[in-house]
Amino acid sequence: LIRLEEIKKDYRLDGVIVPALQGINLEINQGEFFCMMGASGSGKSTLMNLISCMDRPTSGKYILEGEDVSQLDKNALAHLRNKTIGLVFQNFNLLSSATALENVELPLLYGGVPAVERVKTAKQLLEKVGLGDRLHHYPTQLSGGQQQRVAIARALVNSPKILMADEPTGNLDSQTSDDIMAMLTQLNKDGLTVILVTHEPDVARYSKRVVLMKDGKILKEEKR
Amino acid sequence: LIRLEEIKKDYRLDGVIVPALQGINLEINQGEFFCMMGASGSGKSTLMNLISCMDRPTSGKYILEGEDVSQLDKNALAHLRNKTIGLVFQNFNLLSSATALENVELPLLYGGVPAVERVKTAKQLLEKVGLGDRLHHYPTQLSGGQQQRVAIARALVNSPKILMADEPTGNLDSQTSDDIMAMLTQLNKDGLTVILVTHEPDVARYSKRVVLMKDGKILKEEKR
Ligand SMILES: Nc1ncnc2c1ncn2[C@@H]1O[C@H](COP(=O)(O)OP(=O)(O)OP(=O)(O)O)[C@@H](O)[C@H]1O
Ligand SMILES: Nc1ncnc2c1ncn2[C@@H]1O[C@H](COP(=O)(O)OP(=O)(O)OP(=O)(O)O)[C@@H](O)[C@H]1O
Ligand SMILES: [Mg+2]
Ligand SMILES: [Mg+2]
Repeated sequence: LIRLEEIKKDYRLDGVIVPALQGINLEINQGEFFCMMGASGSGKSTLMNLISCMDRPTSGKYILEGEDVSQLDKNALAHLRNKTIGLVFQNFNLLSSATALENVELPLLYGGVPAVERVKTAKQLLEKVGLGDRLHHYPTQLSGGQQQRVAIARALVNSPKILMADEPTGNLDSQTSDDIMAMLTQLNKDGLTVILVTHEPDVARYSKRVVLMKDGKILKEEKR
Repeated sequence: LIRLEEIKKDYRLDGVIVPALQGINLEINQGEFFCMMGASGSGKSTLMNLISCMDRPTSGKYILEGEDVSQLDKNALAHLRNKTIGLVFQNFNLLSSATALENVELPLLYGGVPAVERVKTAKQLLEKVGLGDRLHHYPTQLSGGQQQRVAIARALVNSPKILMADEPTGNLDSQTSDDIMAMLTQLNKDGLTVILVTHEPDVARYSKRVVLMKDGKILKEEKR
């Protein structure tokens, strides 16, 4: 499903090169429950941005669903991403001008789903993450962990093939975190490929494969 | 130092009342290392907003440093807060148009500190949180955990009497988190009052008093 060969990513800042990823080789198969851990600044979010096609590598090969991503133009890339991947950003990235329900409906709106069905599907997902009584709150009227759960619901509403979540439980207490991880475990059993970044061992223990990043490289891998 | 009596906070939304805090009684003495835990949505950030004078209670009494906060006008309240409290927000609240160094200098700029001393103090604090090589990065050019550490440095730069930090390690790996907590423990020994919100037991164990919030009330308190 996902194959990375010698992937490098350099950021340029005032002429200085920040080598965020220094040669990543990785394969992720369909249906896997995969987790990345590592120190702050080790390159986890940068790697998530490349796998999710939000950014392009400086060099190296990336094959997604059999397609060489470097050969795709911007529109084809966005189309492949919207169809395949659900994204939960580290900073949530919710629209502050839309309610919780409207935020979760957004991917369905882009997908051309009719209104009645859109509202029904979005509502079900918000109830599933425990926010059935917060549908009409705007992000600034929600707690940190509630905003995070709206972002999780939005990433799942389009029934993607792959869920990519960057620190999805960073603002959640352990009970709410367990509820979310149990939901992802069930979805994974039903066929969803899950790729997580976390710093919490209690979250990593749900996954079958844990990769440890250090200074832009994969230090080691553990299979559970 | 801080005394709350029957504090209540209601949010109004489309005519519906959301009772975020339902009668809080709490005293925090100078030099304490105090921690709040509780489920997502239980009212922790709302209580932090009231204690830090970022928001006013719907009813109840709040005495800060011997002053009845409800008797202070907006300017007097802001002055008391800037002089006394360093704040780390759950969503960092960094200025995206300023570099890491400029963000940490900001409280000193408001305080009228001359430029040379301002840059020196801000730089020292950024080095202390492990970001000496990221001074001129903008927030969007920093990882999530690096942004969080800039927010921690900014809250400490004015040598406040009280540090209030809402989930300060939510984006940090355990080693970086331990480094930050060791720094706060040392500052607490030197006299800094620390008030934390966290969902991580490994962070709560640094504090001497842990309060558990549930549905807008204090459920129980534990002394370590
Ligand atoms: N501006 C607002 N308008 C309406 N309701 C709000 C507003 N801000 C917060 N709330 C609600 O008040 C409750 C308490 O919110 P608060 O942010 O204090 O929770 P919290 O304990 O910090 O949660 P978390 O751990 O998820 O950050 C939540 O249910 C939230 O939906
Ligand atoms: N736009 C950018 N320009 C310059 N440097 C950047 C940029 N984005 C990230 N970096 C740097 O690249 C490195 C990797 O960042 P990344 O966000 O991938 O780390 P991370 O592992 O996700 O960290 P965290 O756990 O703190 O979120 C960091 O040192 C960061 O400062
Ligand atoms: Mg990150
Ligand atoms: Mg909160």
